[in-house]
Amino acid sequence: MGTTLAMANQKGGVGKTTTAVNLGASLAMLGKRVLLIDVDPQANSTSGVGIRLRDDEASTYECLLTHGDPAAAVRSTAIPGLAVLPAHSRLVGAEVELVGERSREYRLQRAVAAIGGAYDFLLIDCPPSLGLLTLNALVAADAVLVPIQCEYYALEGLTSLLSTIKAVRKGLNPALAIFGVLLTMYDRRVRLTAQIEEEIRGYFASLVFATAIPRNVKLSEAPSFGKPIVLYDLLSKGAESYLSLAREVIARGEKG
Amino acid sequence: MGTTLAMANQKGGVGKTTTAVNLGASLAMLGKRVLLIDVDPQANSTSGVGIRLRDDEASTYECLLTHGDPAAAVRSTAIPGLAVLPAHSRLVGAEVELVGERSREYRLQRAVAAIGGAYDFLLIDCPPSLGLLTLNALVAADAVLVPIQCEYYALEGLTSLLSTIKAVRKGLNPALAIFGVLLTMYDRRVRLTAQIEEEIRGYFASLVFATAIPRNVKLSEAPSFGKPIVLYDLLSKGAESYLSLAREVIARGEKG
Ligand SMILES: Nc1ncnc2c1ncn2[C@@H]1O[C@H](COP(=O)(O)OP(=O)(O)OP(=O)(O)O)[C@@H](O)[C@H]1O
Ligand SMILES: Nc1ncnc2c1ncn2[C@@H]1O[C@H](COP(=O)(O)OP(=O)(O)OP(=O)(O)O)[C@@H](O)[C@H]1O
Ligand SMILES: [Mg+2]
Ligand SMILES: [Mg+2]
Repeated sequence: MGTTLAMANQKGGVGKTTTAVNLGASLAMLGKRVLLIDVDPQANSTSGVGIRLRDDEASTYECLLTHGDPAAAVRSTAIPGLAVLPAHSRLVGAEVELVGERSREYRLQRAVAAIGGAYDFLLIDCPPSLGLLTLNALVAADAVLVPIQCEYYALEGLTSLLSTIKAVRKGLNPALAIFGVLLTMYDRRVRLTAQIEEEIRGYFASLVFATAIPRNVKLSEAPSFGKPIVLYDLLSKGAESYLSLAREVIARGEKG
Repeated sequence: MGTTLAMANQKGGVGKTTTAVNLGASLAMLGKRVLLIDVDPQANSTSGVGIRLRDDEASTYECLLTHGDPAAAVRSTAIPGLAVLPAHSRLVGAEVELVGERSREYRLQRAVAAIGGAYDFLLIDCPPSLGLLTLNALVAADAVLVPIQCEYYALEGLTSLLSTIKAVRKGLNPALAIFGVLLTMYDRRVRLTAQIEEEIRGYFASLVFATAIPRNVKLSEAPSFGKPIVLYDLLSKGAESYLSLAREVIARGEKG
């Protein structure tokens, strides 16, 4: 069974999708078998690897709502070793539709258990909220990878994220750990960045990855071509930093 | 009755809160009576104007769930003319709690109707999702102000936002209009920005505000002091651009 990591942070725009897509692609380039799971109705991870679903094609929606076979929804990408369980925009209704359902928080965990054995790493891209989709990801995951910008509102949001992780650990998924904290869109020259970084490192200490992802325009250009950064511009700072992060993740993390 | 605008875009981190707080403060500096309404469980607009609620204090949660008196929850801020209906983190449960309730989409509209007469502008800060909290804002609003970064994922998200606005217009709020589209964190030197801007202007034409908000570090520093930019650094490019936006909003918009 591979290591399942949820890219979670309810603060919007902190780099959850950019990390899921580019960490996934980098791990695959280093020889790991990776499954990217998109549970965000925006379906950005799905389009970030060049996939656009038709309305009749299987997606994470079916895995969560209609006990669809996850293996049937999995697709390959342009990167050997990187597969994706794509999202469709119909997922936007899932949180309301799941409210009255039995074992509503365990739906994704069931899907991951069915197909997880074929992968070394499973990366779940979460929406910017703490609703039932993110809860499903936290229940399905072994641990959480927290992407965070060094900005004030992002720092403020950590309290509710940590209390949600604690609440999930108490009931739904006792083994849930924090895998690591990743500084994104990092620019050390900005005074605010250095101040917020100090607070984050003060609290999370060695959980913070040594690799920080710099602000790099190539990272925001790549999705418009449906390519991870390693395919779009392998020599960019963005590609270099996600490959470095992938090496750190492998060192920290493959489960037995 | 004042003009009620919802700052809505389900894409995370595009500047909804920064626009709600700083447009609100700028309108107040120009002599308008403004109410900032925070319906995001992150409560960033609330802390962006220096307010931190205790657990026993009234907030938008009570207005939505327990028919609390909105006038009792309204507070003044450091800026004369700018009041706020603050959020509390307990709002994170509201979307699930509202699902089975009667007239669940009209709760905020009822609150706004009760107190809207005292203001020229009411600005609603929405969370990064299209769930029941954002729906409540779209039903309560006269029109939507759409903050958007010139980035690929933000552009991709416009389709679902526009179809949600159309759906609300068909049933819950037939008069809902698009007030304007605001380019945020704007940097014309970046090739991607110019390309995406062209697509946005091609589609929205004169709905796009002439004022674009440049990327300006002062805007991200100000919230850590609980101050809108006009109080934190009145001479900054950030303050200048939000004052210019406020003049455009006044020209477009005061209702009778
Ligand atoms: N290191 C970086 N350098 C430059 N741009 C970046 C970087 N990381 C992310 N971006 C861009 O910033 C925006 C936000 O990133 P992204 O969409 O990955 O965040 P997110 O947390 O997934 O957002 P959401 O909360 O909407 O799901 C995107 O337009 C992305 O292309
Ligand atoms: N023009 C700007 N220049 C520099 N930084 C900015 C600008 N506008 C916003 N920011 C910063 O970018 C981050 C995202 O902005 P903000 O939080 O306002 O977006 P949002 O759409 O409200 O996010 P969410 O989707 O989480 O509600 C914040 O840290 C904010 O301080
Ligand atoms: Mg995302
Ligand atoms: Mg916000």
